[in-house]
Amino acid sequence: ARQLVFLLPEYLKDASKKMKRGLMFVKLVNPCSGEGAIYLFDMHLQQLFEIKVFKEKHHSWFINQSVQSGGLLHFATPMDPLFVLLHYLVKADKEGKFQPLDQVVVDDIFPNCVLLLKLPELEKLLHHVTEEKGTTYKPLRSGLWLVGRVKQTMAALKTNHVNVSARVQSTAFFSGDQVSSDKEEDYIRYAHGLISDYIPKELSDDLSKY
Amino acid sequence: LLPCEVLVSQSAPVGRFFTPAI
Amino acid sequence: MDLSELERDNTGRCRLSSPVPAVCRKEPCVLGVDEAGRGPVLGPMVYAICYCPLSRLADLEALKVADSKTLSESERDRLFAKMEEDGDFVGWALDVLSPNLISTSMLGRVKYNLNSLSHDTATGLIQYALDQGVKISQVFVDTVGMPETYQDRLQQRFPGITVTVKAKADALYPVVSAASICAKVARDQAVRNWQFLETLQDFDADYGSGYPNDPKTKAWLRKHVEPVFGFPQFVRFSWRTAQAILEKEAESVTWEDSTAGDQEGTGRITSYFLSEGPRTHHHAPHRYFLERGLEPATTL
Repeated sequence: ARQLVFLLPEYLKDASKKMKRGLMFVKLVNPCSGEGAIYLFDMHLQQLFEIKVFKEKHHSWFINQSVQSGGLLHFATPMDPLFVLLHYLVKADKEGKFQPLDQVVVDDIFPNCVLLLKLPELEKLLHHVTEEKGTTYKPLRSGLWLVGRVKQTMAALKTNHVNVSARVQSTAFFSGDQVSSDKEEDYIRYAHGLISDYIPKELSDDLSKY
Repeated sequence: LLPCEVLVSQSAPVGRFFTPAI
Repeated sequence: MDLSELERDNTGRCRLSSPVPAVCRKEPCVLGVDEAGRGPVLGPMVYAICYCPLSRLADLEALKVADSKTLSESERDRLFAKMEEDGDFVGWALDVLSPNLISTSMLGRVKYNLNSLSHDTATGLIQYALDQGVKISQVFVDTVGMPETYQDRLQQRFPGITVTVKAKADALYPVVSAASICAKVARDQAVRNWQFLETLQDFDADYGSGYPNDPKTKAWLRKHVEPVFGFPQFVRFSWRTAQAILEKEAESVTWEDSTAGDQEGTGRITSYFLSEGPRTHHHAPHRYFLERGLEPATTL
């Protein structure tokens, strides 16, 4: 049988014990490409994780007393479900109307998107990106939430000493002057680029103009 | 994680040839 | 011969030596270099030097070391013991090169072939004797490769010493024959007491002569090949015999520098000029992910 290697937050190991099907791998839409991608739902804590895979050529695993070709390493990292919800909100917004969520978050190709509607504090989440009218919603034009995400990302990039400059530099080399030598503009550009991996192109373009 | 790809996935006597070290 | 260091770790190289007889530090000495175990596909290769004062060469000859190639293993053991007993004028040193060292040298990304390994080992041993204070005036070496080139190289390396490199030097020079006995005794003992790191299943101790054209040795290799790991480290993986069996019996493995056709091209150069119709534009992952080899998982 094929074996997969995952790196998960430690608290997730209790999820499958606490309830049946506590951890569910589902295919949802990748909000940037519109194609399918694998996500992980922690049904116990109601948390969404994206699955990233480390993939390089010419690797294998030794797993106990077996060899597994491919050498893929999967990472599950928490992801804000708003990025996926935003995809559906923007798609539905072509009509410019307030709509109930269960008519917006609908997908023949990725039917598991309905799991997003079961997330706790969903209304609180939607508050950041929508106008509400009763139980109907319409996406906000301002995009302030995304701007906030870019700023948070910039702060995280600085804290983690990620090289954001355009010059070529080995990621193994770290100079003590890293933060001061990388311009603020470089951080903005980099953070915008990272966030753009999670939003449709039209939103990315608008965000870029901002 | 190996720096090469063994082009099969199957049981292998890893313990007979490798001694893990941390 | 105390090979306990090799028995503890037989994956690299191991140097053994006798104490330097006092007379060898005072009088001009002649030194011989020979090897054992160059050809076999199993076990280590051993390089040995043996030296004695020029004035005592006749005493060395009297030990009957001259005909080492015709001796049996037990006769060689006996002769070596005798050399040790009469060790007040004979000194020796040897390097045991493990099959793993031979394999990794010859198969490394930067190739280190057997001849270079041999030359460097011999040079190292001669230098070792000099460093120990042996007063070497003449060196005799059994040839590896072209004798003239080897002699020139050694002569340049040791300008104050007369170097003679000759084929079949062990039959011509007693000090080379004595070195040959040291080398052979060491190799025989190393092979006899070989500690297999690997837990081999259905291990068969009868591997024949260890030479690649020995049917018994070939059968042993075929019996002990493991599809993922190949052979135990007793085997020289760089030998054609071993490689042929791996090609047939073992699983394929690709490395970053494999020449197998799995390298992606950058596209035909004409694609930059000719119109080939609309290309699919999909969003490339952000460089943060590209630099780290990360991409979204689309299947499990």
